[in-house]
Amino acid sequence: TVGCTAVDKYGRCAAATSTGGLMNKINGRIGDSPLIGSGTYACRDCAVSCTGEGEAIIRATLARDVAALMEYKGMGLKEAVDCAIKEKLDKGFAGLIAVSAKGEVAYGFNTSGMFRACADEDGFMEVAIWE
Amino acid sequence: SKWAIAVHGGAGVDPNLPLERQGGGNAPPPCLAAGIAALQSGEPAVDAVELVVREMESDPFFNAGRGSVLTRNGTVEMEASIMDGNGRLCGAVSGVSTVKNPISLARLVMERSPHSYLAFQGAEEFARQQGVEIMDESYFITEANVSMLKLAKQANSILYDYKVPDTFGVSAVLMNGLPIAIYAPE
Repeated sequence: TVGCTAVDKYGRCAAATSTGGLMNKINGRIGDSPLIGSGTYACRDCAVSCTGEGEAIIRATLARDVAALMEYKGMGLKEAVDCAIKEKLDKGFAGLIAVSAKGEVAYGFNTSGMFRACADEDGFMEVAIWE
Repeated sequence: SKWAIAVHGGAGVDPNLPLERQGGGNAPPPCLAAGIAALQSGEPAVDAVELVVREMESDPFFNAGRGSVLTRNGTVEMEASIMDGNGRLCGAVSGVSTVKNPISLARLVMERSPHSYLAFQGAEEFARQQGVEIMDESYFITEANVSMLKLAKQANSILYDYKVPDTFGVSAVLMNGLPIAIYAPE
């Protein structure tokens, strides 16, 4: 699975996710990626893209949950991402990346690692796999 | 506001992944540079995310586009979605097997259809109506994925593209009864 989230200089957030699903899946299986709110979500506050165990991501409506935590509980981006990964996934395994309309970036995962990279206007850049 | 961008591949990486295959974890991937350039030049965020994902779909290393994993019938069924937070517009596709860049088809669903989600035959027909780039299914199938499907069939198991850290009490050697090394390297 691959994904990207971005916020432009006008504060507009967007997210995109693409995948082949699971090896040896039953034909016709729908994963989390195309389900808006599960694997992908963007609104005025943030943009989120998820990867991992699709069925768990669907049950948790993981991407939307990050946005909802910010919208309704007033959490910051990183706090919302951590809460979604640690509290909402039940026994599922997944990871996500997110940006906020303020230009923040955050990620979280409960798997062994996640290919990821991020950058912002202030010159911050990170490329990593492991925690 | 300030621009920012984040990209991901698959969650879960074999802790024993050979260093030469971890190269992407040590250097900025070209797709990130493309996304940064787009944002620096003032392009909308939705253009940047589509651009970045298109690049990753073309890289057989990732489970998307070329290099997508296989169904139990040995076919490819790809899916993608895109969402523009500016107006909360969205588009998604599932079950496409010949579209070179499913993410761009998802964007066309968002912008040029009255719907938000098209799947299988309907998505393929819409792709042809819109004139997106179509590839033979063999373009998406890699030798590595054919081998992995064979292993999965032998084990009668679905192979996830994620791995569980040892801290969750799962053996580092076996997962779902399979050697962890055969799980997708993503």
